[in-house]
Amino acid sequence: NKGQCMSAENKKLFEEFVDYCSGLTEDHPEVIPFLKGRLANANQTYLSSVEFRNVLGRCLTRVQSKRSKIYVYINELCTSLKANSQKRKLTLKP
Amino acid sequence: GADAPDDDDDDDDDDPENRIAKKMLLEEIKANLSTE
Repeated sequence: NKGQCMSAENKKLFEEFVDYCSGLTEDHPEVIPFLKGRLANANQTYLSSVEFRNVLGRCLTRVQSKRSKIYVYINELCTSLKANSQKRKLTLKP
Repeated sequence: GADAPDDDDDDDDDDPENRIAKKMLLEEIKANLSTE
């Protein structure tokens, strides 16, 4: 259950990041859904990892102190999630 | 007296690093939409 509470903590941090950035990316409303899609595609092991929590915490702290680099941090989060996406096994039809 | 200029309203297009990240992200989203 340590993984579950870490996962819940990371989910809360992610929502905090999304809430903060939503108001600042109204000129491109497609960005936040894309970021959420990346989260949905990430593997559970990563989502409940300390590494992901560190990335989230760093991006959240920095975006709150430096809004002018908001897309840098959104991009960083997307990249980390993409790097840990679930590998979909393609089942080839015989 | 005149109000202090609202200097914390930093536009995200001023920062070159942010501009590049924004461009890359929007291109990735566009590519993602075209493959779906």
